[in-house]
Amino acid sequence: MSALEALGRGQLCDSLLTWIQTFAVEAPCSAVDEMTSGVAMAQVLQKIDGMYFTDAWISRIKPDVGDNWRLKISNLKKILKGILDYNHEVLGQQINDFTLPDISLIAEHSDAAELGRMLQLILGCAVNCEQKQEYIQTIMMMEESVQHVVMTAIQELMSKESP
Amino acid sequence: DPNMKGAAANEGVLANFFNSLLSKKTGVPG
Repeated sequence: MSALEALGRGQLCDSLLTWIQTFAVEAPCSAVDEMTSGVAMAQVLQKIDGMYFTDAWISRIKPDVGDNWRLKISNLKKILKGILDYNHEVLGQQINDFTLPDISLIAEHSDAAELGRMLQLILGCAVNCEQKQEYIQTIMMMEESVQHVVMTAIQELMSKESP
Repeated sequence: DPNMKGAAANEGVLANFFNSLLSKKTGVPG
């Protein structure tokens, strides 16, 4: 059992939601339900690297999806693809053996464990990007329990990354 | 106080980890 499985994927989601809120994006992002449209995640990615996650990219994320799970899935697929492409094209790394988030479960059932996986991938972008110093220092000012979960999440990602 | 020692050790582990992340080099873009 991995350290994260032991901690619980639910706790991972909670801690990463707390971390996501440090980006102070416009879209609501304090609860799992609020994240399922993908809008907040897209705005966070644009803050992490606006040169890659451009206005043109974010314009493809539909903002007012309401309860339409098909639109949510469409948004989340674009976000996941963006993250994976960013890892390859900018960060120069592949994510192997990491169980990718089940987008359908996030969109249809607001699944916290799968959302946690998605946020974990976004965390990987933040702590490896050019502006990583800013994001890592923000994490170091967070509550210790949150830092511990974030550290464990990053360690899991690092074990699955390859150049 | 063993509790304080434990807390300090934990803080040290976290600080060491995040500082090592800061110095980790990014891979070559694909």
